[in-house]
This record gives sequence, structure tokens and C-alpha cells, in this order.
Amino acid sequence: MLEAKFEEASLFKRIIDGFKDCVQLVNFQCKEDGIIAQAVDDSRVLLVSLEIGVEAFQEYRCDRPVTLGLDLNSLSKILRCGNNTDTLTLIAEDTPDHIGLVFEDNKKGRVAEYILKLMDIDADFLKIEELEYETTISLPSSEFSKNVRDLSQLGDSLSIAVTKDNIKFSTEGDIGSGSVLLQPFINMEKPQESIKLEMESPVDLTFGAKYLLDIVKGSVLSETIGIRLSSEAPALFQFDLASGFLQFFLAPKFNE
Amino acid sequence: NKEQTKLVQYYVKT
Repeated sequence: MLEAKFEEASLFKRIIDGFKDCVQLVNFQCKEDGIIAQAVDDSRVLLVSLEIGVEAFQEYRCDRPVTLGLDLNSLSKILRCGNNTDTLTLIAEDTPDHIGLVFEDNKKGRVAEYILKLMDIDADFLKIEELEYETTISLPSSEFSKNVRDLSQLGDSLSIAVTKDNIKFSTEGDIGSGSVLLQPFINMEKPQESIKLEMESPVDLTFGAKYLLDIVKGSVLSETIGIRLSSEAPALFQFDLASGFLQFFLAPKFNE
Repeated sequence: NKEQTKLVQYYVKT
């Protein structure tokens, strides 16, 4: 039996909104210590990895591991029915063919119950080794989103180059080119507005802009984004939750 | 022109 209650439905809505546009069918694995999910987009270039820790819930109970195969389009339809400030409880039996979603507005005594049929999803689980990344940066997710959205108007590839002094986003396309240079700084009063850079060796990687446009949707979850880059591996883009995270692993483009 | 790589080149299916 799974009973997972969010204090506010808005958290689960934002989590799903953060990645529903790049993957549709996702297995959510519920265990004693929380919920994890992993899915790869149809082009096999972008991998989403979600972890929601027990502390993210107001109440959490999962007697034995249960897998919920969810169609995120369908799930979103139901999530739109709940108000942001409602509590949301996910309920499933041990071998479920459906999941229950209960929205409650305790002030009004309003209870809304929905049932969503589960899917049998045959998905590979990719094993991601703990990687040695050459560079770790952290910046406001709004700054990252703006750069990706601005530059992707000009080109379908976007480069991220990091040296010890700065981070450069750039693109080139048919109508012209553009770049944004950022320097690390610490904002003591508003730490979330800081730009941090840790570098072992410089990296310069190119990514498909369309995938980065999917990744920036995770910005609804966190004011900051952590980006880890290595010349030998997919980049990791991470949004932290109060308990857990939403990660995107993106395969780079290389010269033929 | 740059070629898009795929995740399976890096990760192992389990």
C-alpha cells in the first residue's frame, strides 16, 4: 500500500511540469525511502532522473516496492483539476492497475478524488556511473533559462564553455550569432543569485538547443541550477528539491 | 557540423 501526501499539490504539479514535455511514459518506483523515476526521450539523447525523498511529503507510507507506470499527459489533466494549495495524496495498492489522487481543501472541507489507470511501460533503466566531472557550475535558473531561450532563437546548437574565469554560452546560426559571458560572483545577501564555478580543466561542449529548451522547464522547481560538465560524458543539469532532485543528463554534440 | 551523440554510447542498460 502506497499513501504519499503532499502538503501542497503545487509541488507535485511543478515536478511533473518540469519534465512532462520531453518524456511521456514514465515508471515511478515507490519504495520505503521515497519515489524515483527515470525516463529517456524518444531520440535517446536526454535522460530525466527524478528523486522525491520522504521529507518532501507531509505523510509517506510505502509498505512494499510498487511501480506506477504513468502517462504524464493523462496525469497532468488530473493535476490541473486540483488547486495549488490543496493537499494531494497519491494512493496505490501493492499490485495496482490504477492510482488514486485525492485533493483536499481542509478549510472548505472540499475533497476531490480521481482515479488514473496505470500503463504497463517497458522501459530500459540506464545505469549511470558516478562520473568525475571536470567542471561544476551553479547559477540562478532564471539566468540559465534566459540565456538558453535567447540564444536558441539564433541557432539550433548551443555551446557552453567554461574556463577558470568565466562561463560562456554561445551559438551560431543562419541569421547571425550570439554569446553571453558570465563571471562568477557571490551574493552574500541573496546566495541564490550567486554564480559559482569550480573547474579542474576547461571544457567546451555543444548541445542541441531543443533539449536545453526542455531542461529549462525544470526551473519551476528551484531558483538555482547546478551544471556539471565533462568532455567525456553527458552533461548533468540538476534542480534540487527540498528533499530530492530533478536531473537531466544530456548527450553532447561532437565534430564528425 | 557537429553530430549528436546518443546516451547509449555512455550508459549501460540494466
